[in-house]
Amino acid sequence: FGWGASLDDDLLLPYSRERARSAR
Amino acid sequence: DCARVRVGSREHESWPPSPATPGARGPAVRTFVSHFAGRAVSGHLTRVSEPLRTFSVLEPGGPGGCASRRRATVEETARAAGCSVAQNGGFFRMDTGECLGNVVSDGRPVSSAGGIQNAQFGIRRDGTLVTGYLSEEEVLDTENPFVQLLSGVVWLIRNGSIYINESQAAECDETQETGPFSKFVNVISARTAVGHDRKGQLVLFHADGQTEQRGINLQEMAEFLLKQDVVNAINLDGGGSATFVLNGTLASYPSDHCKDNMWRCPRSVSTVVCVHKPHCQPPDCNGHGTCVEGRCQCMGHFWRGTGCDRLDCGPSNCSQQGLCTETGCRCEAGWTGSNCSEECPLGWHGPGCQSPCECEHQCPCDPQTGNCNLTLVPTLSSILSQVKQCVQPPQVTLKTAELSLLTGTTWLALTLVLVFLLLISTVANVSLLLSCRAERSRHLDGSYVYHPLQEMNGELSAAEKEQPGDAHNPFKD
Repeated sequence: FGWGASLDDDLLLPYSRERARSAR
Repeated sequence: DCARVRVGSREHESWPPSPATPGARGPAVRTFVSHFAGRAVSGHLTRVSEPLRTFSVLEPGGPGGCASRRRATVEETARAAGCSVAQNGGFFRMDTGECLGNVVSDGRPVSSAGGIQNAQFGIRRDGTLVTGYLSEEEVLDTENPFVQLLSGVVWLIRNGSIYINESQAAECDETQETGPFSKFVNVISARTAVGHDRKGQLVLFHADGQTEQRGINLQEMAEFLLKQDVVNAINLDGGGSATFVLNGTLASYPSDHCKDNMWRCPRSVSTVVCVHKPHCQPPDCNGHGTCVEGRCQCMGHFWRGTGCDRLDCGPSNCSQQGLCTETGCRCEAGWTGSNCSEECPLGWHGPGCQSPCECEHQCPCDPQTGNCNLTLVPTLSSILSQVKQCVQPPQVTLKTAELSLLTGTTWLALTLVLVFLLLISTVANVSLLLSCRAERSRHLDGSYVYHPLQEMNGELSAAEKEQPGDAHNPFKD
């Protein structure tokens, strides 16, 4: 299978990336 | 992004292991194309019996993948591990590849999230299936430790009821509906999940999709699983991470684009959930056996148990006089035999009667201690008779020997003298006897004269003096 690398472009994240808040 | 709880117990469900079904078959993989709110969605539902032996959480690219923050496609990891069915597992940091949450893989603790309050799914050593929230203390339990464990986000179904709203409160502190967490829950996309059904079978769920365009939201996934008799389940990574692999080959439609965006490419992800042929528990059979088709074949005659972790020397258990070892009973001092039920043979002592007695004149010794001053043991008379001759101290034995020697010679001389005397007396008696006989015979046969007993009977007449004896007048005698 020459599947090649994916572009990681379908992101489904529970928490926003910019807010790396410390755990409560 | 959530609270951390180090100690104490948190909300979770523990489902006891189901009795092993003999001849349990491999995983049952079903493919579906179902309609959710008018959208056709395809996917797979996999049921797995005996998950303790047939399910594993795998690190990306094999053991050490999390430590080296590796990412690998599910196919790569699944092929290397021989998974018959595999899906993407827990969440990870896209930029660093760090495995997020708790990870335990085939009994090896890989990473601990310090008690973070996201949804957890794991299997303990005794086969208990655990779903829900765990404190760090519960994750690191050593009494009945996790052999498989991974983290998701949102506890979809708790004890047969949808638990999404409660999860939002537990797993994130956002209150507004429009925050990323709320979108994460309600947007349609490709989804994966892990849980178990009422029979204790592990259930893997996968649905194809693409965020905001195809697929299902968490509520729709939970309702689908409820209909499939799933009792507890958590949501795992989705979107471009959602991957389903069958016998090492991609069997789903990933949503990430390849460099050539004409095509779709499976994402390199972090941990993988893998269904495989039954492993032995533990995989190495505790070093006392070999794993064949998921069953431990124990080495030697004495290792027993499904994991070859128990020594069994038979019902007598070495007669309580020995220790069961992998080569059989190792007897305590004074005992021998396959069950340590036999006493040491005379002249031997010590553990397993391996040591010869070192007493003078090959005397026996105490079978336990080897001590030559025997204490009378209430055992066989033969031992007692041996003990008698060996119980006095040696100098006395010497006297006894001389004595016995002396007695022997004396006895001999005495006997000879007696025999000699006996002979003489016999000869004398015989000769006396013979002479008497000869004497008597002279008296008894042929003519004979008799002497009247005149002095006794008074004077005889002249006539009587001359008369010869005759038989018919016996009164004359």
